[in-house]
Amino acid sequence: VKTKAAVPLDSFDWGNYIGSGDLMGAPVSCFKHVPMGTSWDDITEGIRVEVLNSDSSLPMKVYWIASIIKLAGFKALLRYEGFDSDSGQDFWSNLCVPDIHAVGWCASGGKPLVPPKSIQHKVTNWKAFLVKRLTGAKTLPSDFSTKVQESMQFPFKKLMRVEVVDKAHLCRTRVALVQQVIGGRLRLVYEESQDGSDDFWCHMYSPLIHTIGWSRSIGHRFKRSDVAKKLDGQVDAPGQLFAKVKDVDQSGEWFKDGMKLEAIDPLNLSAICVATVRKVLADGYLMIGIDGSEAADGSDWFCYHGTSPSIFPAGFCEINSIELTPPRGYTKLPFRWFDYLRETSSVAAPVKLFNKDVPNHGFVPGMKLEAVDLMEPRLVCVATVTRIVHRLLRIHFDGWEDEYDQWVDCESPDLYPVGWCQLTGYQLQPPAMQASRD
Amino acid sequence: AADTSGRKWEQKQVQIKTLEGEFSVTMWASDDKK
Repeated sequence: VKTKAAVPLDSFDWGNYIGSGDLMGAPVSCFKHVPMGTSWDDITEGIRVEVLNSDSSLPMKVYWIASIIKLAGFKALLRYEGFDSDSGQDFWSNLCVPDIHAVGWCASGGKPLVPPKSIQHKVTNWKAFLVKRLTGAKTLPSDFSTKVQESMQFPFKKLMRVEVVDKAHLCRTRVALVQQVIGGRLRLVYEESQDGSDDFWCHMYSPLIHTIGWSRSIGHRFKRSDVAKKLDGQVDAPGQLFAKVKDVDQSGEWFKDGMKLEAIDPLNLSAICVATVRKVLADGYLMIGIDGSEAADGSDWFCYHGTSPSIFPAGFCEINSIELTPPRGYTKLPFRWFDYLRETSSVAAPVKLFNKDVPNHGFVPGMKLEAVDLMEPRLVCVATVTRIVHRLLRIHFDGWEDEYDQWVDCESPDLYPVGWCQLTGYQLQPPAMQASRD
Repeated sequence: AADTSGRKWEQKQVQIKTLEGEFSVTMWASDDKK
């Protein structure tokens, strides 16, 4: 298992990294779980905004109008009105920071717009200039800042109790308490952690967290804690706060113990492996084991829902030219499903049971984003989408070798647009330098 | 009005204040009520 250590470096700048060339940041609308994720479609290049004028000698804060030249996630390359085709003073700004406003905001607060000093002499009648430039142009909705603030509210609160996968034993869950909420990511501390250091980071919509009582209700292993009663302020997180899974009909054709399939290895997200349904739980959940690496007591099984985008029918990798990891110790290579099923006297899980929805996600190979390193889920890293297979994305962590790449679903709450860390106050891991990798 | 991508926009009179005085221009803003 390969993991990274946190690299505290505050000199990384997305603007310099993306530049004004062909590099693209994935649009915010690709990430429905982030602030403004469902109301970003209207933000496009060419839109005018009022923004702080950084080229002024006046003693107070003054603003000027700029247009969006290029978008990368929450960040925009802006050009002050009056610079025409001169890109020399273009600058990147996060559109969700407090100093970006719809055109009209300054006047509503009695603040005059002041052109940058370096172009002040270029135009003799700024009023006529602005009327000509702005008439018929687009600007942000007037309630943009309010929408941003509203979308930054998260329902999970400190001291809420949840059931979460035990990071040391993926086959079971434990009770943990929310200790921190940053941008919808939760720092959970396992209930019995003496010093509060036994923690786990995940997004509030992660499939790894559940309401108290979930494990018992579906028959999942659970590590009971010795904590006798809830302390003051602790409250079970209400069920409606958690991500919903699709209802499934298990009374008809459904997964059965022993059925074979392909699954993303939760201990090595770079690999899709030959796997087996080890136990069928209630409400559509399955315990899955990776063939060839299973502990006799089932302690390395893990839980995926039957509709999970991380499990695939036998043959998925071959059809999509993905390297399938054969069972450890299996020597008859190249691996062939037909032979393997015969040798193990097993059957493949029927194709029709798998999730075949492919959302119109909008990702394109080469797009930059901020992605959680799921092997070290407190880290959010500079990353690139390098391959797309239906709804599955191959995420490359910039500066790291390809062996650290991870397969992630296009709707994963662990993917974020460029600028999300800056917006939420989460620390961003910059691309690895050779020295830091060493 | 909707643009080619189907987005809804509404025309708005937007107030501008410069050091030379105040005036209004007609701009498009995405429909807040959408």
